[in-house]
Amino acid sequence: FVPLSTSTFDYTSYHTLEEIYAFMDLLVAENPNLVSKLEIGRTTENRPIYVLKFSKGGTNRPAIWIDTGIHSREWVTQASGIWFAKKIVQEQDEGLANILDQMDIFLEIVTNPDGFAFTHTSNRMWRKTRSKRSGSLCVGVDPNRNWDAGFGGSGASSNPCSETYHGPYANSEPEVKAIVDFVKSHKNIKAFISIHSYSQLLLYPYGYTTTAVPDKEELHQVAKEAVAALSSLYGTNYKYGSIITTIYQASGGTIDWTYNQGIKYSFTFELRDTGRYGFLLPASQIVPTAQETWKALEVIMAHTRGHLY
Amino acid sequence: TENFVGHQVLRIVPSSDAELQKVQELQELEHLQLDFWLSPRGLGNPVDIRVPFPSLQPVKAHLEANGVPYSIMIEDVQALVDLEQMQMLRRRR
Repeated sequence: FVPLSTSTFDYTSYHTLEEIYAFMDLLVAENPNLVSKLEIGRTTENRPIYVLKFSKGGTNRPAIWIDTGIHSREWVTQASGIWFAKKIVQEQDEGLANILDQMDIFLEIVTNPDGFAFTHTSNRMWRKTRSKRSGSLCVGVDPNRNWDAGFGGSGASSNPCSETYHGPYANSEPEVKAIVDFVKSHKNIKAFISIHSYSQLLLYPYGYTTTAVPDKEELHQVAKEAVAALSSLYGTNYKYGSIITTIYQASGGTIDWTYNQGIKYSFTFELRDTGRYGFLLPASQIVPTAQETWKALEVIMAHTRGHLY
Repeated sequence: TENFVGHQVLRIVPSSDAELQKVQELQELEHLQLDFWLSPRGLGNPVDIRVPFPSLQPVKAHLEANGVPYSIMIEDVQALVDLEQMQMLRRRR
């Protein structure tokens, strides 16, 4: 099932991994001067891990990273990622012109391909990767507990059957290692935004320690402005703050690691379920969710562009 | 394919430390196979738990016996999963 173009693609429906990968190829083919597709690694089950690069030229320019779908069952995030990809193309000479004139944007729509495929074929509630290790009764690692930031501390489980199992060692999951290697080789990423669902939160580091980040004031202010922009569209109420003070202690998390790599503007979203659907958010809410989230992303991207470091 | 027939998602909004503690006790009971969609994070914040059908009765008994109010956020998870699949197929067609 391949749509004719990204203009006829159905953004108001959920899609399979194959359909999303086909969408990516279409977007690249339609916009060869702006969009390219990078393969940054392969998963446990040997699926390619793709990142879309949006660039108007230059080499190794300051960049913004956005990822969705690291927890595979959070379908509204991958669906929003598709919508963001099209929006970046549509806005390249308008709302994003100022940013794309100086920065690149990297968008990883399916950050956990094995888990996502598994939610379509076998278990709609699957959250983790699909790594299997001898001697372990259960499958998978929580890819948001597998990073080398407070790894193995409180706020993650050492039980392989737990949904928050941190894995045998930091970066044990190829899906995590691929991003780690990419960030380390790129060296010029200035903002890192990892998108989850659900519960309407905009979070910044840390999750593994109560120690406040040195840039707390600035990150709190940016989060406040971003949430105000988000809520202005449909009135969706968000809370914001550091991970550990806003929700709970979580160790080995993505943005704690990215912040410790020097990426100051590190944020995590927990997208809406304002109703009572949880991970089974109706497809009719995909576009409004993506639209309101985009308003917040614009604030973070504009602030990053205006405060390069 | 895993099916979720009869699974319910219960929503609990702990309003006291005692209630929060009773909810956290559930996290330790691995045999109930509970799936915490939203984990306990403090008073006033919702805790959403997907409860497999065989565990529904003991979980509700535990909450009711300890006076912890809860609501049923999703009556039948499988019904929503089926609806989602149907919508995808229909849109694809």
